[in-house]
Amino acid sequence: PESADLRALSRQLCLSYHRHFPLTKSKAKAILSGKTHGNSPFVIHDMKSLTAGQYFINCRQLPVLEHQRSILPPEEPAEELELSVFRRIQFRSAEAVQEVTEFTKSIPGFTELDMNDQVILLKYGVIEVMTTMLAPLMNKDGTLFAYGQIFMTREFLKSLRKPFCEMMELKFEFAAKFNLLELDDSDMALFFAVIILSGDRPGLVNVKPIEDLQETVLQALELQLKTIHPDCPQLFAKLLQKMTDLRQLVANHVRLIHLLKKQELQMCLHPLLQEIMRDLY
Amino acid sequence: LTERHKILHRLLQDSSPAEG
Repeated sequence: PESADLRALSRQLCLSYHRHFPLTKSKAKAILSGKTHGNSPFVIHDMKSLTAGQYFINCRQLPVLEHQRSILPPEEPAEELELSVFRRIQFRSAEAVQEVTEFTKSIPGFTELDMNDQVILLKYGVIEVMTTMLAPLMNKDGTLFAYGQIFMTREFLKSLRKPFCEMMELKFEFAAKFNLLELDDSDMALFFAVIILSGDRPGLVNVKPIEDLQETVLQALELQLKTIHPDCPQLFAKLLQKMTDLRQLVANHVRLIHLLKKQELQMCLHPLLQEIMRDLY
Repeated sequence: LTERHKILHRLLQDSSPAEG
């Protein structure tokens, strides 16, 4: 494709990214650096602040479609702290899956792919995209949550009992390295599309059109990185290497969730997340 | 596969709220 076509594709994906993801990297950066003119996030650092912060967790959610409303886990007021935190994180994750799905459908050519292949690409790609999306929301001390209204400290997450305390630590380590690449929101949009369009996911029927789509997005990403980050010629290669780390990270996460399902009898896994993680790794 | 992934399948088939 001509570079004008590649730039048009970049613009299209960037617009879709801003349309579907409420907390962008630039917004998160402003919140984390205290440049939001008095609207600081509510800090959750212990059980007392968690109880007080529940209002913020629940007060802004994307519109939920009727058929999705019926699958939301019920509120359980007397549940244990760890299960309560885990349920809230799951709920937000299920919303994020819907956002990533809408973004995915906007990738030119995606909806023309075989329907089974679309399901496989989304199933394998969505947690990798969500993990990457989490990176800009994190710094060494904690992570933004609930559209940036909450900052949950890393120490609080580490203080939860095993195995809950292990759920976020690897993601903080990934985020610290990923954030060094200093991508902007438009780079992230293209990178998400590259992740989704991975032609080596197990069970794909018609790989060629997926690889062709990915090749075009890769060209657009390479062109954009060279244009926006001319002082970092290795950025494209460094970013592609992150895809290997992401797969490892997601495989670990899924193993941990399967372990939780066996050990925590009271734990209720969100049906959408359950569907994604079933037979994943 | 779509049978075992009913919710994902439905999300993929739903028209995007942003696009009406």
